[in-house]
Amino acid sequence: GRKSYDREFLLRLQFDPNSK
Amino acid sequence: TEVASSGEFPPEYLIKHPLQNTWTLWYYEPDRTKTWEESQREITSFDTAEDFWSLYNHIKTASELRQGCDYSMFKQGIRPMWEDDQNKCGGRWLINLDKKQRTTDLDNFWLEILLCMIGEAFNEYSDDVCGAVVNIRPKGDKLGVWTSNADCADSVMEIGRKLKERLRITSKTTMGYQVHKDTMVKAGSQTKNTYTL
Repeated sequence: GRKSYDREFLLRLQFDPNSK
Repeated sequence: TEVASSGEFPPEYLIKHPLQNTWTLWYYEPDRTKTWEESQREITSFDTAEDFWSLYNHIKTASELRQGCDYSMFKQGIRPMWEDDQNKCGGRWLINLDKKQRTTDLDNFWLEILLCMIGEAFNEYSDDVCGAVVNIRPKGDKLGVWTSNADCADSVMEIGRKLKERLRITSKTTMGYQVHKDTMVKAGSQTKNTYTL
């Protein structure tokens, strides 16, 4: 399937220290 | 890694979120010694949500750019120009901002467009999206979302409707779709809107 993400999910990743 | 083996965090937090497409950020700065095309600089490409944020958090916001400059973000392999094979039959949803909106709306709109693109918010029509451009200009800034086929009315309109919804565009901001071929021949004067929303 298409790898789609909603805006809230993407925004949460902006400053997530674990995502670096 | 140490964190993963300690069991302190769920392992999924250590995995970057892959995007459907690889995207390239371009930066244009006017330079009299170069052609327009030569002044388009490819900055970097990314294919995960985390790498998008690393880039976005690291660069100037659109409203901080000097007048005359552009940011463009396109799918990898598509150059931010009409002549590219993926753009030559296409057009753009154009959002003209007034001067005051540089401080109130520009950065929010640009980020929202980027999130729509990397998040594939246009569903199956996302394949028709080529990229987006923000032009910083003294007379008023512009945002454009470029699609690959101006003749696909369903796709163009669905992309436009989704943009309007996500940007919460009100009556003070008009949105029209201009075919690149019309823009090319009408340089300097008003280009007609093939679709409006």
